[in-house]
Amino acid sequence: MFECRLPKAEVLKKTMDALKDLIKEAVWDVSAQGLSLQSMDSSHVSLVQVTLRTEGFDTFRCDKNIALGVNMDTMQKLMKCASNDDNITLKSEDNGDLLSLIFESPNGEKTSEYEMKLMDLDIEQLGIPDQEYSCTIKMPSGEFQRICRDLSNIGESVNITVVKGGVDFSAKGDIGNAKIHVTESSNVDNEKDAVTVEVNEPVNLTFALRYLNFFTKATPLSGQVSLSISPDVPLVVAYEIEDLGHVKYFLAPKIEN
Amino acid sequence: KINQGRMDDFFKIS
Repeated sequence: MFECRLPKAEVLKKTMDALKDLIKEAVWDVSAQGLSLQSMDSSHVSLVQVTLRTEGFDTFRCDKNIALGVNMDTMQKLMKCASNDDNITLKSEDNGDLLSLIFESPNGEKTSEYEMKLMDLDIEQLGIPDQEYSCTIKMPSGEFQRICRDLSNIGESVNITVVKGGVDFSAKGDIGNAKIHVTESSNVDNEKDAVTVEVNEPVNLTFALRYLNFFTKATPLSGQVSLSISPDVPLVVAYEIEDLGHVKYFLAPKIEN
Repeated sequence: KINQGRMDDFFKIS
């Protein structure tokens, strides 16, 4: 039997919002470590990986590892029935074909129980290599969202050039060109507003804005986003979920032939 | 010409 409880439904609602435009179906793997999910989008250009650790839950019980195959659209719809402040319990029997979602209002006066049909999914899993990156940029997540949105008005791709002390995001299109330069913060009072740029070697790579705009749906989960970049490998766009885990997106670069 | 890479080209099936 699997059962877990979170004090606020809000975080799981935001997590579903961050996933449902990119993937249609996915498997939540449940183990003693927590909940995790890994899936590529239908065109295999990007991959999303979510980890929600046991320690972040109020209660977490998992007698046996199980895989919960879900339709993301359905799960997101049901999650929307919870108020942000409701506490939420997820429950499933070991060999069951249902996932129960129980929402309880903070004053305990209203309890809603939904049951979602699970799917038998066979989803290809990729091994994510544990590697060092040439550059890591941390910046306010809202700023990154804005840059991706604004550059989409110009072109389909963004070229990211990282040098010591700053990053250039540039796009080219039929109507013209754009370049946004973000400089590393020299002095920041609030950590959430900081831009930090770690460079082991300068990099210059091109990525599809369409996918980056999908990734920025995770913005409400975290004040900061980190971008890890190395030559000729997928970009990692990571959002930490405070005290609970993370949502990480991987995006294959565009490569010049 | 610029080609879009695919995740399968970078990460192996586990």
